[in-house]
Amino acid sequence: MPKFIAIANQKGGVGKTTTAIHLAAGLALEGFRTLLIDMDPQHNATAGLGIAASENRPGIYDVLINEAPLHEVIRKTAIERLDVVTSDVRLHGAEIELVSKIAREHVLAEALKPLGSSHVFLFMDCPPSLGLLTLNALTAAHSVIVPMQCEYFALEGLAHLMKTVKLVQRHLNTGLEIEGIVLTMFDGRLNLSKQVAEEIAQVFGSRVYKTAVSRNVRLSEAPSFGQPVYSYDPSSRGAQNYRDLVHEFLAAQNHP
Amino acid sequence: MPKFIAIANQKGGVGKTTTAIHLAAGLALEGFRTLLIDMDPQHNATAGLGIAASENRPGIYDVLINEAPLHEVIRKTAIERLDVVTSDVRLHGAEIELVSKIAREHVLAEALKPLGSSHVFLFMDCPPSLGLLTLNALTAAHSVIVPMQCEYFALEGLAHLMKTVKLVQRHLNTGLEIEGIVLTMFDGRLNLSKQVAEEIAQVFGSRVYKTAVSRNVRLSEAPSFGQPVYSYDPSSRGAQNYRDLVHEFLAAQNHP
Ligand SMILES: Nc1ncnc2c1ncn2[C@@H]1O[C@H](COP(=O)(O)OP(=O)(O)OP(=O)(O)O)[C@@H](O)[C@H]1O
Ligand SMILES: Nc1ncnc2c1ncn2[C@@H]1O[C@H](COP(=O)(O)OP(=O)(O)OP(=O)(O)O)[C@@H](O)[C@H]1O
Ligand SMILES: [Mg+2]
Ligand SMILES: [Mg+2]
Repeated sequence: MPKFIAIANQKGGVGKTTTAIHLAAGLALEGFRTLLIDMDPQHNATAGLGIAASENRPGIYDVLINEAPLHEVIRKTAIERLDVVTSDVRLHGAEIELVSKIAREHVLAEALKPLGSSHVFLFMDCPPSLGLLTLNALTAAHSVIVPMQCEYFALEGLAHLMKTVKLVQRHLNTGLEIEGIVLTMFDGRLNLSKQVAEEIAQVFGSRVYKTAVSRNVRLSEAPSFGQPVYSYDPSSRGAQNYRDLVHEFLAAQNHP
Repeated sequence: MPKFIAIANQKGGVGKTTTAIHLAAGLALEGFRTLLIDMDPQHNATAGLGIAASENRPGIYDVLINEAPLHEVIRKTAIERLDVVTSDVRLHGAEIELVSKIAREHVLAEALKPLGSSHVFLFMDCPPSLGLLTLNALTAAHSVIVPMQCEYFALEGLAHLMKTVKLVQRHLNTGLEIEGIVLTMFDGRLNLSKQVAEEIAQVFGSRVYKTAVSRNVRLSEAPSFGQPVYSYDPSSRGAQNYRDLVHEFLAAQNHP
């Protein structure tokens, strides 16, 4: 069984998709078979890997709503050892369609059960909400990574996200752990960045990755070419930061 | 009756709340009685105006779910002529609770009907989704303002947002118009910013405000002091940009 990791934060635009793409692709480049599930109706992770969204190609919507088996929707990407389950606009309706399903928070966890050991890691990119799509990911996950922009509004939401994680641990998934918190779009020249980073370190201590991802325009340019920054601009600061994060993530796996 | 304007974009972190706060506060400072409704469970607009979120104080959740009359939840802010209807974490549950209500997309529109002419403008800050909270805002609105970050993922989502606006115009609110598109976090030094701005101008032409809001750290610092940038740092570029946007918005009102 792979390790299932949700990338979640209800605050919008904090780098969830960018982190999901670069952890998944980075691990694939390190030799680990990895699967990325795009749980966001915006299908940014799908597009960021160079795959045009399409309502006619089965994806995560079909797994959640039409009970399609997972193996039917796993697709290869341009990156060796990286597979993806795509999302599309139909997923916008899934939040409402899931409401009346039996055990509606467990639909994804059930669908992932048949997954054998074909992949070592499985990531889920979540939408900016705490609705049923994110709850499904947190219920299926072994752990959660929280990308955290060093800004005031993002800090405000962290307490509520942690409350939600505790509720999931108590009622839906007792095994859910916090894999780590990663600071994103960090700019060491700004007081705001440093202040927020200090506040997070005080509360979360060693659960904050030492690697902070700097603000780097290459990271926002890469998705328009449908590729991770590792191939778009391998010597960029963004590529280096995410490679470091991948190594830090891997080192933590050996000491569960 | 005030003019009802939704501030919406399902892409996260594009400046919806920052734009909602600064249009509403800017118009109040120009002498227009303005009401800002926080429709986002993250309650960032509430916090950005210096009001601590509280589940014990009635707010928009009570209007949508407990049928509280609007006049009971309108509160004054520190800014003269600016009132607010606050949000709180209970709103996270509202998406699901609204699903089974009769005419669930019209709940807010109905609640706003008794509003007399006490305010000239009413803004609604929407969450980063196209769920029932945003649909309620679009159904109640006379027009919608779309903050648009000049980045690739934000551009991807624009087509789907426009499709949703058309669906709302056809089935829920025939009078809904596009008030304008405002470029946010614009950085003229970046090719990406300029390229995305060009693509948007080609599609939306004169519906794009001439005022682009530059990336300016003062805008992200101000909410931690619970005030708009007009009082936090009046001479900042961010304050100037939003004052210009307010003037451009007002000029357009005289030519309906
Ligand atoms: N370190 C970075 N430096 C510069 N730009 C970045 C960085 N990380 C992400 N971006 C850009 O910032 C925007 C927001 O990032 P991203 O879309 O990954 O966030 P998200 O949390 O997934 O957003 P949403 O809440 O909408 O799902 C994107 O345009 C992305 O390309
Ligand atoms: N022009 C700007 N320059 C610099 N920072 C900005 C600017 N506009 C907004 N910000 C900051 O960027 C972050 C995202 O902005 P904001 O929260 O207003 O976006 P949003 O679309 O409301 O996000 P969400 O999708 O989570 O509701 C915030 O931390 C905000 O302070
Ligand atoms: Mg995303
Ligand atoms: Mg907001």
